[in-house]
Amino acid sequence: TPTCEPETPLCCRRDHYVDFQELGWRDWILQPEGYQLNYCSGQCPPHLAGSPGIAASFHSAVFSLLKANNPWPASTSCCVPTARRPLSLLYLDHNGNVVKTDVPDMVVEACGCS
Amino acid sequence: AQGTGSVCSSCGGSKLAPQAERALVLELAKQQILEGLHLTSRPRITHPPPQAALTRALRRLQPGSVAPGNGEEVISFATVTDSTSAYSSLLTFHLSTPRSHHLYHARLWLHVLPTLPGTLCLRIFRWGPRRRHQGSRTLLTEHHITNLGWHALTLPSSGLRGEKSGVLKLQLDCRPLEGNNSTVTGQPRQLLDTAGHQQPFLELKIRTNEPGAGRARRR
Repeated sequence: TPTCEPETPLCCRRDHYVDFQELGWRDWILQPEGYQLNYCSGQCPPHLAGSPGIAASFHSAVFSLLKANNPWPASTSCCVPTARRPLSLLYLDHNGNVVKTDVPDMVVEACGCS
Repeated sequence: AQGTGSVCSSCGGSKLAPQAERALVLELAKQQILEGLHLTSRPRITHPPPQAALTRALRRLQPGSVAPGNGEEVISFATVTDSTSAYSSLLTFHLSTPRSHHLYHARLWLHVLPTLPGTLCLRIFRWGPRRRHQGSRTLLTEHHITNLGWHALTLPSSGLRGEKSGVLKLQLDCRPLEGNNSTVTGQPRQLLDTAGHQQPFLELKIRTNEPGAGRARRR
């Protein structure tokens, strides 16, 4: 997935690193020190609809050409996460217990057009 | 942001200024984390564990990722109180109210001091709610301890479940093993080091959904 540059108009992944110190939460989140809050943004023109991001294979390149040269149903396609990974957190709960847990689907790794 | 290219490439609206976008991202991060941990607000830590105890306890946790999907590992530090009997101590743990938690692994970590008089017989009871002015207690496990230092004593997780109040009390009963004629030099409390970073703690592994619950739904 392309990472968004300021002038990238097409569907891409916008990366933001959030430091828990900046949230004022370092007193209860012990590990890690921060995490990648990425999100997907950008346009999905018809010929990119249904693609997993970059044309991952010859098949999807041909498929894109077919879509670009034939009127595609007028449904809009959106730029959405296509791959996400969990975030492992170590934190103190309100009783002062240490809790270690995996929060599923926390970090967006790839974006694509629905 | 004004000027060319100041249109959002997703929705066509006007683009946010960098500071405004950053503030929005931080707010999103807070919501995302609280949602991921099933919390409505960030915990207010009134009694954080001592840093030294925390460091030692974390060293005992298995390194690497957590329990299998939807799992949690919890370390809960004990509050130690003396009880009437000469040989016993009461450990109180404050566990978070389970959200249909399924506890499947429990170990009690204790640090035994050099005052150990030969082999000790350590029995661990679960201290139940008061009935007819008597605290009821259920034997969970018995261990014979011959050396000093840290001991990880496995507890039957079935014996610890069902504590709705979230407060778990364990009674430790340390006595010299029968036939061991050396007398216990100090109170069990002196046998157990509960000061500073040698505080006893519970290491729990919890699955956040009851095993087989899906099967029940399918039926």
